[in-house]
Amino acid sequence: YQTFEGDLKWDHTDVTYRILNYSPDMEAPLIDDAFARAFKVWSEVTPLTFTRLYDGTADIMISFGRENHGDPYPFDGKDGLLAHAYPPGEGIQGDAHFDDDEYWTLGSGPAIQTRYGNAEGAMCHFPFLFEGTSYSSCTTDGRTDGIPWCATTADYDKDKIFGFCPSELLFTFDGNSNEAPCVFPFVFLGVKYDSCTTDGRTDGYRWCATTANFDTDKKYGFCPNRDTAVIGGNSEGEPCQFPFIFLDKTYTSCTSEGRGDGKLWCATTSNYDTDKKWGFCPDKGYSLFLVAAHEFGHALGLDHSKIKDALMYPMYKYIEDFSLNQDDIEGIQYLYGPKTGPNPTPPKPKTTTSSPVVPTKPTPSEKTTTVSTTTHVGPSQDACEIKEFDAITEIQKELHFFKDRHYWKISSNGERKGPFLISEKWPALPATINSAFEEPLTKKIYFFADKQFWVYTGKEVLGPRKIEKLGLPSDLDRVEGTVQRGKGKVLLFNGENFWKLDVKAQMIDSGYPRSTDSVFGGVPIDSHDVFLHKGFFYFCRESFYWRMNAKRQVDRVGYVRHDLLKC
Amino acid sequence: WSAPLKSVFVTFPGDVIKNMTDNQLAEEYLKRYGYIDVLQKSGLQAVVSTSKALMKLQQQLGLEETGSLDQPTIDAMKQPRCGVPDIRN
Repeated sequence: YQTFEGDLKWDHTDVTYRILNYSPDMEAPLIDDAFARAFKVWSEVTPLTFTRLYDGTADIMISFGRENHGDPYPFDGKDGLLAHAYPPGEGIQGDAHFDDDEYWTLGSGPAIQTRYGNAEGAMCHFPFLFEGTSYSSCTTDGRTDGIPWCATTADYDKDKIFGFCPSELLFTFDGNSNEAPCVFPFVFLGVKYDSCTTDGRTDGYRWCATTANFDTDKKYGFCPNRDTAVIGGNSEGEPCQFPFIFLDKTYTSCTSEGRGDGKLWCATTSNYDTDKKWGFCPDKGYSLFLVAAHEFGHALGLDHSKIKDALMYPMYKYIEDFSLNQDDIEGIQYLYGPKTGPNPTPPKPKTTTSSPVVPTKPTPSEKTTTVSTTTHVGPSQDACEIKEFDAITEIQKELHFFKDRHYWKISSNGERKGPFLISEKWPALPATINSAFEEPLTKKIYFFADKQFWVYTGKEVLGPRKIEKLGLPSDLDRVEGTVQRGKGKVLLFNGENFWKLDVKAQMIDSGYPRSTDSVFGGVPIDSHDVFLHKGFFYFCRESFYWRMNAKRQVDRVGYVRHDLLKC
Repeated sequence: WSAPLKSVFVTFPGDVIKNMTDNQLAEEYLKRYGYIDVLQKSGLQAVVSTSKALMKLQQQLGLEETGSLDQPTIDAMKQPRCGVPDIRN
């Protein structure tokens, strides 16, 4: 392995990254996931953590571009140079750029994630059978609206499971239209357009208006590439037109005729001889995950390796089940050291002795001496010093932060009060709780700690009872987060799964658990706090939070202590 | 079997054809990835340093270090790769 001159590296381990734009080759969630997995390659063998920001300046700014893309090192069209990245440091240092004249996939052909239909976002399965015909790409057959679709199993005729393929008729990405689909025809600079265009841009990206008139409304979005879209040529992103004529012969599929390099191409109009519009046919493409893992190695301080099997070897090679080479591990640990110990296990709450359910009046022999409840706050009890809270929840419209026997409150005008002793207000509770919620209708407050829960109504308490009693699995070790969902329902979270609790029936609804990232895409699946606040879902991991709006879009990522605790 | 069609090679508009000669390809590659100094002198000095540069490239890529522009080296230069130079000047 090699490092950069002076062993350039980050001077902190909580590295942040931001994705500035997307490629039209793959759906945004697939790109998000490829980058997250690429970072995970490095966080698994070092103390580094990677947190995604959605605005502002992150350490590693990730972008796609073509040819001249804003730095002194232009890309070179399809193939050849795939991407580059800069060693750690300020400004462009640490950034990673990907050549969008490449065909970005997961490395083994089109990676098409479906939308709508009944496949719940599953990937297309190629080939698939439809009415006895085998399809190796999305099709509009069987539909009159021209929207391409695919089966997500091998046989649609038998399974009837399908979804829609990326298409500008379905959605756009980036731009300023919140993924709204194209409107055709639309007017741009007084000209009418019936399809996506690169007019008005120098970066070759295809775009469209999302209203009938761009000149007046200025609403636009970028067009996703269809899976039959050509790459490069002079029609990047346009779908192949079959059949097409070339040198007076008719072609119904891609061909390498006319070329000496054997690359498959097609025309994007019905007659190449007259229109000369063409592009390369989709091939296996390049694995965005593998190339990103390599580039992020540079962004962390690794230079190229001479070991052919190392990730940091300069040449691209597709590997099905990838794992870091020892050379890569030694290189990155030379800079940042090994991962510190096992995954931190949260402190076990000090379990209370099974105290009587309702605090009994002390009999004379049991007379307890009153203990002064004023507590001397050690420096460690300064809320702004705490990196991670045990639980966060809104009670009586005030955000409560719980940590080791204490809690703080943020009033609606942003004033922070506390610390208070938990035992002072809820004496039956243990020192450490995992989550809590206030039931909107009855105002009962549920507290969860490990496998137990308590229900407070005013000063009265019911519990502890086992969370199993609610229908949660017996092996579930805790409830990390809770979100009230109206009509007496509450979502209970634990890592990658969540359950829906019917509060009235005191029972989990059937059909659960469901996976957090299938419904709340874009938030960490290992959040240690999940709560509802002012109509937004909050997912917290370490010192950051991800805020999701009612449309299930993550619209903000920030620091718990700055934005919520008002430090 | 019909006689194989004589392939007609067409120049495609907008094709980023790298119809460079192998020497031009090598020259550009060695400069882009840091094997020869961009401000390279010409003449005999250039020939010597190109041969040295090829040796360095062949060593980096685990090829036989011949110092000459042989086919394995040309094929390696056409492989897709990362754009970060191998040698930092």
